[in-house]
Amino acid sequence: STVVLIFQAPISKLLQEGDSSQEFNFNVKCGDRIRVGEALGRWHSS
Amino acid sequence: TSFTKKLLTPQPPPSINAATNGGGNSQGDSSYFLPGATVATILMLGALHARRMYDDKKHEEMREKGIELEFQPDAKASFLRLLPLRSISRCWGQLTSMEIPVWLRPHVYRAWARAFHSNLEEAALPLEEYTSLKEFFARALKEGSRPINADPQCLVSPVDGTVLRFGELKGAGAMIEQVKGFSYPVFSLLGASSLLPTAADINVQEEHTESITTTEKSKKSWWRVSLASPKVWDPTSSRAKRGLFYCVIYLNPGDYHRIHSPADWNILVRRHFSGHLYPVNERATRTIRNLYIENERVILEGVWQEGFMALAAVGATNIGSIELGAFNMG
Repeated sequence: STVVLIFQAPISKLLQEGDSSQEFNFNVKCGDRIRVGEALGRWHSS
Repeated sequence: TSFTKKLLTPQPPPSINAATNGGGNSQGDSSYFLPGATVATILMLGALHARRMYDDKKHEEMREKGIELEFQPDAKASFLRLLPLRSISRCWGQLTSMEIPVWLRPHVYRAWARAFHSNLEEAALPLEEYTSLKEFFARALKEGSRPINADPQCLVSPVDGTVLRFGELKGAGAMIEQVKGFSYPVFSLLGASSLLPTAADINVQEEHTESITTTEKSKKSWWRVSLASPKVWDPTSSRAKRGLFYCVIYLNPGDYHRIHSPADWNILVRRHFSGHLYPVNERATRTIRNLYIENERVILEGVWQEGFMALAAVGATNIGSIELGAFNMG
């Protein structure tokens, strides 16, 4: 089975139109094994 | 049980007085017939498994070379559309819900764990206490097996599994990549009446927060939260812009199959889409179009501290039912 997670997260306010510099960063890669409770990604308040 | 015991106990060799047993040669033939059919079945399954392992090895080598397989429908995927997968899944559910004799349970569950790389040490109960494979499959884990990351600024995984895809959703027609060469619209996955904020919503949200911060800086009002729309106003993070992200996690049959909350969130909507029960393995994602949109699924939508959150649990052939909730005693 599969779970798809869709969520809003902070990205940097200093955006140029059209591109984004992410504050939220995933810290996984495709193919990584992950378990309940482990961090998928984190953000840093600017 | 009797058939299994008969298979496991060594058969006496046919003796010269088999004829005197009144069974005659026909009795001897029939006793050979059953093992023959079994051996043939085992050989066929072995051949299919070997073919599968060869394909997997070939794909693994391509993946190691950094070659990503593209979306390529094939005859097998079209053949799957002809199969009565819902009925097959229902039969599988009935078969796995049959009670297993106590003495056989450890053997069956260990075989399952060996086949699908499950960790039996984490199971909350002794193996003998799971009356059926279905119950074992939906097992809880021992307390403390899954510590939650304490970082307040991180999002945790709601399930055990393998990360297939992740990224940021940009633009009005936000698309999630199913596999290289094919993507599907997120609105089709969540449903037309989704609370998913569109780009316009997000812009209105930004203007809303800016106008509040500039014109009414001195008079902040906590009551300005509008539940009628997905716009969530949170002054503590109103200075940060928000993006929309997604992550797709695949649970293989041996994984712990309970879903937890990825964050402290408030679920506003639960939605169930009945649909097909195609397999959702790696091969199916490369060959079946709109796999997650066509399959049966349950959608949970709500809000968390950083805005919108939705979780889609997509079923498969062997996962024909997804529990929406349960009433617990006490």
